[in-house]
Amino acid sequence: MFEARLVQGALLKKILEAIKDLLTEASWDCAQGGIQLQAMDNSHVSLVSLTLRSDGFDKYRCDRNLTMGMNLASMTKIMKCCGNDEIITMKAQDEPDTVTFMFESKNGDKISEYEMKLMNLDQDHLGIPETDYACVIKMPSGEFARICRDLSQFGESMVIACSKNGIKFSTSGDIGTGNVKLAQTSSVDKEEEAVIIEMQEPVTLTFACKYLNNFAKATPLSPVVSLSLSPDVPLVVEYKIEDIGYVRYYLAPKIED
Amino acid sequence: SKGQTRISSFFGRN
Repeated sequence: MFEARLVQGALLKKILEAIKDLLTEASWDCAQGGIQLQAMDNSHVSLVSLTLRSDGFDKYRCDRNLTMGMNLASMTKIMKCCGNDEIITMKAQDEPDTVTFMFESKNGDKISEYEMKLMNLDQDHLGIPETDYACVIKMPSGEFARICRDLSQFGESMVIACSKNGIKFSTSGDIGTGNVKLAQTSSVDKEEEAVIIEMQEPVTLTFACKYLNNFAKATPLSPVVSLSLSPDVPLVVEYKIEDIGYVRYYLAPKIED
Repeated sequence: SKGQTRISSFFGRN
């Protein structure tokens, strides 16, 4: 039997918001250590990797490893029935055909239960190699979302150039060009407001704006986002999820034909 | 011009 209780149910709602526009369906792999999800978008340009550790849940039990294939549009309908201050419990039997979502109000006066049919998804998992990235940037997630939104008005692609002086996001299109430069923060009161660059060597890479905008839907999960870049390999955009885990997005670069 | 690559060309299947 599988059971996972999260007092901060709003976290699961935010997680779903962060992946539902990129993925139509995904397998939730549940084991003693926690829940993992890995899936590519339909175009196979990006990959979502979500980890929720069992010790981050308020109660967690997983007697046997199980994989729950879910249609994320259906899961979104169910999550809309959950109040932001409600407690979520996910439950399933071993070898399940369905998963149950139980939503409890904080005072326990109201309990809602929704049972969703599972799908058999024949999804391959990709092996993600350990990589020492040439540049790792930590910056406020709201600032990253804003830059992606602003620059995607001008063109389909965004160039991210990172050097020791700072990071430059730029784009060009029919109406003209735009760029945003961020300098590394010299002193800051709050670490989550800082721009921090760890650089081994400068990197310049080009990415499709529409995916970056999709990744930015994870902004409510964390005040900080980290971008990891190396020449000619996928970008990693990571949002930590409080004490429970992270969502990482991998995006294949655009490369000269 | 630059072409979009696929994520599976960077990460092998398990």
